[in-house]
Amino acid sequence: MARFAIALHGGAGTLIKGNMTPDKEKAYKKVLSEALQKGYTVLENDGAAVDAVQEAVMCMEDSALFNAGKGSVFSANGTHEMEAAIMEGKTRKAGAVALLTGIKNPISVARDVMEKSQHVFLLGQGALEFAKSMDHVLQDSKYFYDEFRYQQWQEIKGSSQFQLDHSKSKNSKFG
Amino acid sequence: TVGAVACDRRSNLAAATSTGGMTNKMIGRLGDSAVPGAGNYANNKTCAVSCTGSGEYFLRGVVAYDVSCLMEMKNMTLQEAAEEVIQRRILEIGGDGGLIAVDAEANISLPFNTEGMYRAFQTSDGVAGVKIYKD
Repeated sequence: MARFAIALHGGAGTLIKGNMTPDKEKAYKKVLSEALQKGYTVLENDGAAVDAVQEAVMCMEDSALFNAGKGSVFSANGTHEMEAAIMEGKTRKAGAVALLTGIKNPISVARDVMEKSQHVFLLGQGALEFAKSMDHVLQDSKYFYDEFRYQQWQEIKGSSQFQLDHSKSKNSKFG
Repeated sequence: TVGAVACDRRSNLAAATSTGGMTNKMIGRLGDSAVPGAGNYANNKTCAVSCTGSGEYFLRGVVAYDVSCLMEMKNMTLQEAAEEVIQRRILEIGGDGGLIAVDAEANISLPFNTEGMYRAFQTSDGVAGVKIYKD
């Protein structure tokens, strides 16, 4: 049997060391470790890479610490619009969703788009209807509310600024 | 943004990426790293990649696919291709962020050009780590 491996990320940016308390750092590392363990266990038990990455990502989506799923940031109108994508290297099948609201685990919807639809990318209402038809878990706005994320939004609400999950505001224009 | 890449015992690769976008982003804005090709890609011939950072730049750079192309067309190693994209190409267009990648031999690469990237990794050889800042 060949070697196997898993790697994961929980976002990048200007992670000011002064803002990172030992307790916060411990909390982030705890979730990262749990996600890593879930994914690695799949591989260790001869599972497929696609199952391992889904497990790991779902674990992080269920944490309020990371900007995905439960921890998603506030968009300009105070909602949470999520995106997710998954791809298999053997078949090069891919599935993705975007502008999706109210779904607990967007990555699992992307997986179903890949495996159970004839499409690659579903957006907005269409993605939500597809998720519902596949019995994905729905959550109301209370589930996605986080005081820290709310305050982040309040700082720039009403302006044209936006902010990466772990960075300062960015004003530069995109081409 | 969160993501994972893996190489299983059969050398099959996969990548997953999920994000809540950007705080105060315009409604209807699509374009974080969870877009196939831009921030998420897998090909057993080359690598599996999941990106994080300023999504628009990853779209413009078709970053995840670019890593794969550099390996396939220029015979770069995973590490060389990932470093080339994150430490040079994406910076040239003003982008910031990082990626995680794995190839079919279970080599991993986790470059980023920001102050930190929440990341973790484990191989069947016993190499493992959970890190935030550049060490």
